[in-house]
Amino acid sequence: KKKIYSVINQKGGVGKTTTTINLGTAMAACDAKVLLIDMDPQGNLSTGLGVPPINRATGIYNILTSNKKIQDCLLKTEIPNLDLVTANDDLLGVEIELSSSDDRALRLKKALEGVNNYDFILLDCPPALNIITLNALAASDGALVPLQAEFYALEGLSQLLKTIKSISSTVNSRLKLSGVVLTMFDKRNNLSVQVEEDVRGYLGGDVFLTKIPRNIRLSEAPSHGLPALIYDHKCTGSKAYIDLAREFLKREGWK
Amino acid sequence: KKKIYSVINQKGGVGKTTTTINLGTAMAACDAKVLLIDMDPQGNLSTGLGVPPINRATGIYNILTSNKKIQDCLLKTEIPNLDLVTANDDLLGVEIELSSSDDRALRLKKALEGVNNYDFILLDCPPALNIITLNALAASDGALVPLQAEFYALEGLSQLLKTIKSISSTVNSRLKLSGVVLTMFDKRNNLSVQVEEDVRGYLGGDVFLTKIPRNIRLSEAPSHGLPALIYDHKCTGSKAYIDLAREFLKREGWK
Ligand SMILES: Nc1ncnc2c1ncn2[C@@H]1O[C@H](COP(=O)(O)OP(=O)(O)OP(=O)(O)O)[C@@H](O)[C@H]1O
Ligand SMILES: Nc1ncnc2c1ncn2[C@@H]1O[C@H](COP(=O)(O)OP(=O)(O)OP(=O)(O)O)[C@@H](O)[C@H]1O
Ligand SMILES: [Mg+2]
Ligand SMILES: [Mg+2]
Repeated sequence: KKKIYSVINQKGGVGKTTTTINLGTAMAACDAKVLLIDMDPQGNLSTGLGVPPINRATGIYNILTSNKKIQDCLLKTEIPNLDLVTANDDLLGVEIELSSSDDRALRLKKALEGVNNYDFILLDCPPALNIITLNALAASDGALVPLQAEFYALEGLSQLLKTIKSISSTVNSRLKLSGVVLTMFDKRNNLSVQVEEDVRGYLGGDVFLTKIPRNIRLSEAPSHGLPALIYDHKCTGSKAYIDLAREFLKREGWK
Repeated sequence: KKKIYSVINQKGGVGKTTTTINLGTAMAACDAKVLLIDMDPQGNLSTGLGVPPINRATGIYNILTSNKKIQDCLLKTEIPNLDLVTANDDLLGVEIELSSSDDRALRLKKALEGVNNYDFILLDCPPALNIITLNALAASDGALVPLQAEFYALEGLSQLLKTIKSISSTVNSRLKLSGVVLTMFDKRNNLSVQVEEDVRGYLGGDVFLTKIPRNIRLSEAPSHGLPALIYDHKCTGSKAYIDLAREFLKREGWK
């Protein structure tokens, strides 16, 4: 039975897309069958996996607004066990287009019900709390929260946790916080160390032990259309995402 | 006569809030009368200027959804010549609340018509292209675009420039691109250098000569509720924002 996760944080630029791509790739390398879904009109996940804009004509927009099946929209990537549903800027119109339909928050959940050939599905969310992230959370078993080790990012965490709690007590009772992962962490920098202390003090075991360090190779990889794990599997960023995948799969009880 | 600018980029975490606070403070130090408006439900601008959440009860949400006047919502900061309108998470409901009203894109423009005691107004936008950023662009003379020197950020630039052009040919004919400012720039890093070459090649004189370097003091300042210019006026980040203010005021023909 598949497990669905929203990679979510309304704070911008905290590493949601980078985490979705590299954690997804590392899990696929552990023989899990993984589907990544780009939920962001910017389409960064699609770019990071090398899909040019002309190949994004059908994707998540069609799934949310018409009854197109996931199976009809997904693309195979060059990475074994890893498939992708792309996004384009048609998504910008979704909030208005769905505003009058009763099941507007449950479109993705319904579309994913018929999909059964994956072990894990990761949803890369935009930096917002809107109808798109609502669809993601309503469809998910867990919320995976990348947290940049910076002050503004820490401040937004309590608003996000409140939103996750309210979704799980209304629209989706199976939703839980799967964990918070510290990103762009620099152990020489007081702010990073301080944020880690604060968030472990506040959330304890809900914070992954694995931290993702700031590593330039992670931000170079997207310009080659490759996950960092393929672009440079020896760099500290790739190693950290492999560790994160192991820790994540263990926590989720994967073989 | 006042000039209004949207500090905007739908890519998250590129330095919009950091630029609004520090450019605004540097302009106020040059004796310009400046109003900063927080347009983001995260309220990072309000935090960065030291306003605790309990003092954000009335702000931009009230201006957009009821006919509260700007003069009734603004707060004086401890910085001479710098005032602030705060934001809170009530803003999350604005997209739906305004969806049925005809003038939904022009609420801010109308509210700002009656405000005449400022030289410059800066609007700190959320990382999205939605009704909030539409209100900001519809009310603005110019769009100021912070651009993180990274691949995903560069990729989103053309979508943003398209949006600015389409707003200026429909809702607001006076809107122009005021300039792109490179942020978190690291001259030792190839990616930064490459992005600068690409964007200057593509946009020429529309890119400010001043670049904002990556500087940890800029990200420490918000935890003290102070602009970096006050927290540490000697650091490279503060100096860069002072240079940016000079360049910006010169381009805009300020005394
Ligand atoms: N650990 C890291 N070290 C260095 N750079 C990183 C790291 N993680 C992400 N980056 C870079 O930082 C920027 C922001 O990351 P990313 O785009 O993944 O964040 P995001 O949360 O998905 O952003 P958005 O809110 O816009 O969707 C990108 O340019 C990315 O390449
Ligand atoms: N030049 C810089 N050097 C180092 N850190 C910076 C710099 N500019 C901004 N930061 C830090 O990077 C993070 C992102 O910046 P900021 O929050 O200003 O971006 P934003 O575009 O407003 O984000 P959002 O899209 O969430 O609104 C913050 O933690 C900030 O403190
Ligand atoms: Mg992203
Ligand atoms: Mg911001």
